[in-house]
Amino acid sequence: GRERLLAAFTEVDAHFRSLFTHLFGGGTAELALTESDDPLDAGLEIIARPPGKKPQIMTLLSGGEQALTAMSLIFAVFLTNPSPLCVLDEVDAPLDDANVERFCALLEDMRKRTETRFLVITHNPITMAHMDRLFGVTMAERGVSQLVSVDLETAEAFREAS
Amino acid sequence: GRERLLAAFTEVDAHFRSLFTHLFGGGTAELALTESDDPLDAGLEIIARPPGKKPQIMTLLSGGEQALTAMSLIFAVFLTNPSPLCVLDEVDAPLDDANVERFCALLEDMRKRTETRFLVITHNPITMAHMDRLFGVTMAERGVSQLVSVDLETAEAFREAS
Amino acid sequence: MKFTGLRILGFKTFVEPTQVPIEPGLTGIIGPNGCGKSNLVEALRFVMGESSYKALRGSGMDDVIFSGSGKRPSRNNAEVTLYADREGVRSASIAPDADALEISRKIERELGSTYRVNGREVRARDVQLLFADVASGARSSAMVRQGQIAELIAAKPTQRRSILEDAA
Amino acid sequence: MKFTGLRILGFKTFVEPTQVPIEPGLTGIIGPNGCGKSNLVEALRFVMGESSYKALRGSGMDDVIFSGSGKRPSRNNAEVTLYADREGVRSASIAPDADALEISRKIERELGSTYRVNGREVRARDVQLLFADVASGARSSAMVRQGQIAELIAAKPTQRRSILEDAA
Ligand SMILES: Nc1ncnc2c1ncn2[C@@H]1O[C@H](COP(=O)(O)OP(=O)(O)OP(=O)(O)O)[C@@H](O)[C@H]1O
Ligand SMILES: Nc1ncnc2c1ncn2[C@@H]1O[C@H](COP(=O)(O)OP(=O)(O)OP(=O)(O)O)[C@@H](O)[C@H]1O
Ligand SMILES: [Mg+2]
Ligand SMILES: [Mg+2]
Repeated sequence: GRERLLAAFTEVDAHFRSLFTHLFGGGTAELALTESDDPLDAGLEIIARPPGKKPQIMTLLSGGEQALTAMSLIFAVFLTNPSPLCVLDEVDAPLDDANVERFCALLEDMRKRTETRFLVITHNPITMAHMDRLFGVTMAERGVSQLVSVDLETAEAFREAS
Repeated sequence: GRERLLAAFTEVDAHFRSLFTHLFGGGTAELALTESDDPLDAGLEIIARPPGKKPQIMTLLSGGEQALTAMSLIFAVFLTNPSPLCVLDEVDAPLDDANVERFCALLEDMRKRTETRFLVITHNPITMAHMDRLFGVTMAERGVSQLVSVDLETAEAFREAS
Repeated sequence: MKFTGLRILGFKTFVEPTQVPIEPGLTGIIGPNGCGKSNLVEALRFVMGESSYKALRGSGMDDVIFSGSGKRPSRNNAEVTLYADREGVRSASIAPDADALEISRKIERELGSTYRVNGREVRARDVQLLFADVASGARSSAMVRQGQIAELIAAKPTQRRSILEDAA
Repeated sequence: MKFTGLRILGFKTFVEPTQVPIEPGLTGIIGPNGCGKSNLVEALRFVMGESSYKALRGSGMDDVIFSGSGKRPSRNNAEVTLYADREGVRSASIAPDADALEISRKIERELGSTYRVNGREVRARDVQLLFADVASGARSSAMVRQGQIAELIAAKPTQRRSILEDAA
């Protein structure tokens, strides 16, 4: 149990470091198991240094920087043991346009490297443009959801309507 | 103390109801003081019913619906006792385009009704288009912030760069 | 294992029977605030065996049953079915002879949930293990709820460590 | 009272002296993730008398002092000045003869903060009351931090009630 967790940690940490630097276009980060000699009781610490900045406690990072750091951790775990399905509900909400592009590039990379199917819920037109297909959820009748297939042009109009 | 709080509550509730219905284009909501006979110990409950939906506990509402409801409460308090300055840090993040438009219309309404100066931090181009002026924060030198005036066209380019 | 689709009936705002294809690559789900996107994701976690109503934003598990709208009365039950293909990798415990799986969960008001795999009733635990075996499931780190990213950052280090379990 | 501008020096990423005009109507503040927009807002709350370093995302109040970047060494102090005009409505307590106010707060590493109004030293409490008198201040409900909307919804009803204090 304990050795398996340490082995998992080492592999997740390796993925995390490279994903972070990839998503931030620089900088470094690492994971640390802390607070206990027994890894099964330990805590998982994140030490992040965005490019050009001194390492700081996570709380000082901006909303978008925290989101990218958390995403690096989530995808690091994912790459260590890919699941058949990955669902992301509005994870791009705090990101600026350049970071949304990097997030989408990362998704396309995951799509090539794994057999995983992705469901990405988003309000962001950049993310929509990177998807292989789009489904719209509508409420033509109030309080009642329906699913429809949409293409990117319809998506533009779709977002305006509510 | 207690009577003043009750009077404040009544006025905030009145504003809240009309702001909610205004922002949601329908539906109803109200505030309630609960859990204690002494209003100074009471809790503030929110009962919200978006248009076409049965009243439900707040937790079942969507991310965007919760944001609009919270915004109605914040502005209800604001209208009851306007402050010289109102600062909103990325409150439009969970909103779809139609709701961002309604949020901006609300801001323009506040601008007419009060002397308050507003600082609105946003990544959303619709919000940017509704502002009277824009300031960009840049990091030409990594880790160091600078403030520059930008116009809307530059803002487009601005958002792409990081 | 691969998942190929979802069928939702009576779950939250999906009062009409709705088919959701799950296709290879990246599928985007869009729509206005409050239209049901997160509800759709919760239907998926529900059929995977989500046992906490709080994790589905309710104050009781019956909160996932369509409670009525302006025009329609509330329902007494909700059912979600997930279609999967085991692609030859079968654990002996559940439906040992089948590659194609239909995993369904039906909840009846005040009566709780019933799980079935290929029509045959199973326990919630069997379903949870079925998904855990392929590094999936309602609490898989690959199922990122709305707002969960902020929670991960704010989490205490000991809470956060549980994310490693998915990698082990 | 109306606020007309802010001057920031050495506060978080604003290592260079920076003037921020506060003009009538709606001013948008934009820029990429991590460039300093929330830091700017925190500088404002800092000079208004914010007493909790946690509310400024730090692990100590010294965390608001520029801690260095790739090229620059850290600083030993930070100073923020807020320019206000009382438009004739003066409370007798602070700077009784002046309409134009310069409220500043300077923090020195390991030595704490000093507050001044029109050059004269005052206590933190005086500054907090000055802003409270005009329904403003670091914790005014009109100062909505990033993520605070979600907190308001998730708050216990008793916590949430404190928002009414601003209306009273
Ligand atoms: N049991 C139920 N019966 C009927 N309606 C329900 C039920 N549970 C939740 N709802 C409704 O579902 C809506 C929320 O849907 P959902 O969270 O899926 O929205 P969303 O599309 O994710 O929106 P957002 O973009 O804002 O996140 C709410 O309006 C809520 O009232
Ligand atoms: N004392 C300090 N010295 C130097 N840099 C600091 C200091 N405190 C915070 N920072 C840096 O400031 C940055 C965060 O800035 P801020 O929160 O203002 O970003 P933002 O523009 O609001 O971004 P977002 O759009 O993602 O919310 C972080 O990268 C952090 O490392
Ligand atoms: Mg949602
Ligand atoms: Mg910010």
